[in-house]
Amino acid sequence: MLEGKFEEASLLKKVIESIKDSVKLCNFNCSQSKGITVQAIDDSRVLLIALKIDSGSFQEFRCDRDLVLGLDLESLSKILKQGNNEDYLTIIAEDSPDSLLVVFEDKKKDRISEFSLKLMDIDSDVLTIDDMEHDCSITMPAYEFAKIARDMKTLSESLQIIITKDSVKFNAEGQIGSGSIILKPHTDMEKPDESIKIELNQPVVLTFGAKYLNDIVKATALSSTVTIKLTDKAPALFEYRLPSGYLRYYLAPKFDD
Amino acid sequence: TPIQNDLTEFYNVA
Repeated sequence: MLEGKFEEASLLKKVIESIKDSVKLCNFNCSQSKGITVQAIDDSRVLLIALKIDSGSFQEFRCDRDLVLGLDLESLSKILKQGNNEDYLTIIAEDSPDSLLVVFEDKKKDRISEFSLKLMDIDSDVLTIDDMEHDCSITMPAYEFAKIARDMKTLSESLQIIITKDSVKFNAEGQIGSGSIILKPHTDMEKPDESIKIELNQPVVLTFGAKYLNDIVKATALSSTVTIKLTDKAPALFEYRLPSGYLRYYLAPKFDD
Repeated sequence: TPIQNDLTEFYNVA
């Protein structure tokens, strides 16, 4: 049996809102040691989502036996919208479940609402992603990266990211013209999350689809900072930290013909 | 125009 209680429903709501536009169907793997893990690839096979909600993200978590919950995220999102952000949220599943029970408890009122979501058998490819050294890593405020991704998409379908020791440059060239935004590393002592940190083994220039970057920044509400790891001619990793766990996106780059 | 790559060009399908 699985029983996971979140202190606030908002965490799972934000996670599902962050990924449901990229992947519609996915398997939630549940285990006592790892909590909930998900790997899912978008239909175009350009963007991969790797989610880990550790048991530490829950107020209470028990999973007697490893379980796979096949979920339609659009349907789960509809059910999660029934509860308030501050409610306790408990998800419950039997050992061979055909449905997931979702329970909201209002902390002030005596109101308990229960919903049952039908589960599905989902056959999905899993990619083997080894931990690897990256050429560079940038940590920056999540809202700032979101603004850049959204603004630059209005100029071009592609966004080039150029990292050097001294700066990170976002470059877009489109039909109406071009634009660039340059950020320099700095440390904000009073608000550490406002800092911009660059770690560099070697400079990198990579180009990504603006559409996919805009899918990724839907996770902005989850974390105050985003870490972007880049390697020449390889997919990029965008990581949003959860209170205990992470939401990672792997995005395949574009290459010049 | 740059060409969009596919993730399976970089990672193996398990």
